[in-house]
Amino acid sequence: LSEEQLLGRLLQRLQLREAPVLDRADVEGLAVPAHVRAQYVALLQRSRGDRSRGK
Amino acid sequence: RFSQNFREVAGRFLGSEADTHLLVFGMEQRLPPNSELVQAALRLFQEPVPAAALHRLSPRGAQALVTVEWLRVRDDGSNRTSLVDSRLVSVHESGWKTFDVTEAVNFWQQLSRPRQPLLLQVSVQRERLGPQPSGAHRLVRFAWQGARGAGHGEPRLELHTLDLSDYGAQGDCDPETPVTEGTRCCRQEMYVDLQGMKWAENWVLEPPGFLAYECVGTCLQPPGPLAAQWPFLGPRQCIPSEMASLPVIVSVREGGRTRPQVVSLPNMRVQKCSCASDGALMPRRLEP
Repeated sequence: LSEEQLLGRLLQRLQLREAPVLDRADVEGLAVPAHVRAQYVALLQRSRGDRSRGK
Repeated sequence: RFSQNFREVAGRFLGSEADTHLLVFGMEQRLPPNSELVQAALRLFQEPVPAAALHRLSPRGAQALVTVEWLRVRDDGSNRTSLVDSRLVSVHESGWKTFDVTEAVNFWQQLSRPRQPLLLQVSVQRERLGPQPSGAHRLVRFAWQGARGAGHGEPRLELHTLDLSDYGAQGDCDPETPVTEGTRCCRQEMYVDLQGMKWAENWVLEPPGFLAYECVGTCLQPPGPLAAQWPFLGPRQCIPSEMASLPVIVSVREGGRTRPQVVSLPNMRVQKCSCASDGALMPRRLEP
């Protein structure tokens, strides 16, 4: 998994052409709300179980 | 029979309607544990057609379409068929005809236990559908229709398997031993550090990094004679056979504000490595 592949997949998923350039100020103090964190944790737990096919 | 290379299962003739025949194969204990099915071949013995009948045949080079379907009897008693192989056979020929039923055996393996026998429905149809006068396909007869119980030319199922203790992968690599050319296919830890990537700065909030793993090492190749039997298969390679997705939290700017958003990226982490060949059947999942 190269860095380019990883970036490519993220851009494709978010339907972006390139990675946004964000300042530190944009995210400083940005709190992740509980419902977003809960969604993230749930996906994390589910991803350990999902068995999508490889090649 | 008695071959060292593959297991052979004699079938029983169960019944037929006109041109459709149902075969049953008892499959329990037929596939060795910890083995990979490379190919399952159904062999049917096509009886020679009496010369007089051939003589009356028109058009001359008549053929029949033989179709093999996997038949599944559901719990509610209903039947479901899946086409697994079909091809033309010449009315003029006789002898053993082989059909690839690997997918049927793959479906059978996905049934929950106790599993029903493998049921194969064989149909002999006109070469082309439509109002042709020729009934040439009726001349195609397989041995089961002949001397019943004669033991001659019964339908046969050949199961070609590879022992995974020789030809398979070994799970996770031993972190203590370096990977060399002789290392057997295994899953090796590979950490992706997102914090080290410039483009991820201030954009990817979680995770800081993750274990993606990768498949390394080599796979044992089948010996010459076996490989020659399966010309459609490429060399066995060590590849990811099961993958997992990766959830990510990114910061998104909208309307002058920045908010966190969760995204799931499919096929990002290797769950399992296996030895597989290009050209091998990708088993279809059995519908519930």
